[in-house]
Amino acid sequence: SRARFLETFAEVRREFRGLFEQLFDGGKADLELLEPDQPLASGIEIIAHLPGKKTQSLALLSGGERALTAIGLLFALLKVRPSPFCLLDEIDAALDEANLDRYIGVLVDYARSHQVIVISHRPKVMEAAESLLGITMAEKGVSQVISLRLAAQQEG
Amino acid sequence: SRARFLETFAEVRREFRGLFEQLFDGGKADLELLEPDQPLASGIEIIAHLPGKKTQSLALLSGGERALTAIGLLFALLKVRPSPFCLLDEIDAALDEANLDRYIGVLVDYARSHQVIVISHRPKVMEAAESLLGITMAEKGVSQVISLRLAAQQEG
Amino acid sequence: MHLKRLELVGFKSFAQRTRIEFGAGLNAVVGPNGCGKSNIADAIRWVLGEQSVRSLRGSRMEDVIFAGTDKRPPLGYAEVALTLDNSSEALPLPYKEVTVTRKLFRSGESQFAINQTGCRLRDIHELFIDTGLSKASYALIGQGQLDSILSANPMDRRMLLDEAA
Amino acid sequence: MHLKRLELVGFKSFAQRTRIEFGAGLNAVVGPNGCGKSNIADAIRWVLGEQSVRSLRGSRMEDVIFAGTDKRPPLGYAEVALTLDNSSEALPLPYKEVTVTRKLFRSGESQFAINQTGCRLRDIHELFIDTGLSKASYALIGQGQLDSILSANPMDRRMLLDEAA
Ligand SMILES: Nc1ncnc2c1ncn2[C@@H]1O[C@H](COP(=O)(O)OP(=O)(O)OP(=O)(O)O)[C@@H](O)[C@H]1O
Ligand SMILES: Nc1ncnc2c1ncn2[C@@H]1O[C@H](COP(=O)(O)OP(=O)(O)OP(=O)(O)O)[C@@H](O)[C@H]1O
Ligand SMILES: [Mg+2]
Ligand SMILES: [Mg+2]
Repeated sequence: SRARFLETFAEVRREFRGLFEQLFDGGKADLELLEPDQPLASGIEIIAHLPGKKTQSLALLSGGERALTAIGLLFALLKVRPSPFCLLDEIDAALDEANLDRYIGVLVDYARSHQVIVISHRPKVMEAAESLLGITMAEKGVSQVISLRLAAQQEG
Repeated sequence: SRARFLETFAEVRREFRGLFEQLFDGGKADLELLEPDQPLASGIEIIAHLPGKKTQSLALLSGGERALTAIGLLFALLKVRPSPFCLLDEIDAALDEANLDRYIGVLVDYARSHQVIVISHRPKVMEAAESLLGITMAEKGVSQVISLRLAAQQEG
Repeated sequence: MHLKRLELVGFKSFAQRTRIEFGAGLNAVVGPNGCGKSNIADAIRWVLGEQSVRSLRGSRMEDVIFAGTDKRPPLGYAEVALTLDNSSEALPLPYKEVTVTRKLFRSGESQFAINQTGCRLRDIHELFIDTGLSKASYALIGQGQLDSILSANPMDRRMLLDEAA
Repeated sequence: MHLKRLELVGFKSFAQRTRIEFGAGLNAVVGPNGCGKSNIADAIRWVLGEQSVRSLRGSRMEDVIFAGTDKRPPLGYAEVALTLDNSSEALPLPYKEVTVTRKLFRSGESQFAINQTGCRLRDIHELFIDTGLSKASYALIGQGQLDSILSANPMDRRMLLDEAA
């Protein structure tokens, strides 16, 4: 329904703005309805203004800046409408160390109340995880799992 | 011309097979003409057989395995028909530490006789480089260059 | 509701029966290139009813069955079982635990089950409607897929919000 | 022939006149996300005659001109000069050094030069034919572009070999 969409849009927009500022340690971002008078048929524009820089099209952002902006929108959606668990495969690949730290801040905060499964090559992500599942191929071509650390399973 | 294409194809194929084996510490790969009797109009198939595993379509390979296979083909082309310099922007992003080491081996070997400019976030790549160019934004939004290390410029 | 464990046998590189336990909060799956991490992500997507062969990186659905190595022969089927804690009764079933199973034989024959009772693929799809697992494409982000959240055209982005709404 | 230096002013985030010296062998360009590394790659591509705005991540060619920050106003033009060592006479010019310059004003007016002598864009294109810089798309791999070497269809891959042949 129209009301429900507008309500969800407002919530996601609010979360996105907050997360962007946290992930970029400044700057501001926004979501806009391209056709505000036809919300149920309108496309959505993403506006990103990095700290100190001029607002430009997303295309001109760097690889790492785009990844961090996408992470902001992703977690905004996850916070507003969580899924029983989420599965994120190497979404940190383009982040430098400083941006990685801020991403991990958002990830750990979200994981306090939601189950998250991340696949990652980054040591800092491994350190932040409550459960660590190692995958190996002791025999070539055959995968095995080693539970390196297992957090208690939550209730409910 | 047909002869020149077939000659180049044979050379690139030979280099690719050697580089693949070096990058994957085993296994074998190949390039095939889909229509060998019409070489000037034929597409090219890439066959990759990872050590211990069965030959499968490239699509089933992992992110890092695909990257390393692409690096093998890239350097095969560069060796057969070098360019005055080449510019590689973050091609090591998907590689784990072990694959990164083998890639750096190929990169350093090639750079002994060819000029290469790589953009990278990986410390091992920085250590291997003869010249190190640091880019910073002391003033937000304005890039500056710091020459951290500069190798002698080659003759000719 | 959350994911308790995943059991796989014959699924891609998981030739041997493997049981993976997940905990609350943040779980990190780690290992070298090509060891099978994304294959686990594929298994989860597959057992939840993924029908797009391309999104599982195959050309035929049969490609998910262990194809063998130079030391082992191919296997005849792939089977994945996903067990969720349902104490909150987010899933419309009167059980504290819900296990969804999918099995595919090389013949092309498929079997599906919910808590050991045979069912059809569409029963699995319907089970997850309204949970955010079937319709929330933003809940399962595959390798290399993050950028598409931004590069999608304005109408595709709008679909993400429809899923959340 | 090899790259000696690159000089930029007003090109993307390089507001100030900047001179970048390259050495023989392996050069690594490093720095945090968004500091301007790929912008340097764009500058090299642009001064060699790149006409695809999309491959430079813009929507109009004017997007390569420094757009300003919250402390600095936009600039009126972008200029990039690439200097190559030509002792081996790989380029068909009787000079030991060849400098190619490209300048774009906000008005849309463009200027090109080879060793300070004004020329047209096509003269720059023709200068590099047969060097492996104009036709070797495999010599300039942009961020995120590595996989396309594999994901390209068989005929596109064949074009890579045509470039090398
Ligand atoms: N049906 C199959 N039978 C056997 N092996 C398979 C099958 N399908 C895929 N594989 C193998 O699984 C491997 C890929 O695994 P996966 O994509 O999970 O790696 P990964 O751990 O995610 O690595 P990366 O860190 O590089 O992304 C490939 O080597 C591939 O050959
Ligand atoms: N015309 C312009 N004027 C001012 N700034 C610009 C202009 N065009 C691009 N930029 C800025 O340049 C930055 C991107 O730089 P670049 O892509 O070179 O980063 P990078 O160093 O490659 O980072 P990463 O490691 O994330 O790939 C963006 O923040 C963008 O806003
Ligand atoms: Mg993977
Ligand atoms: Mg970049």
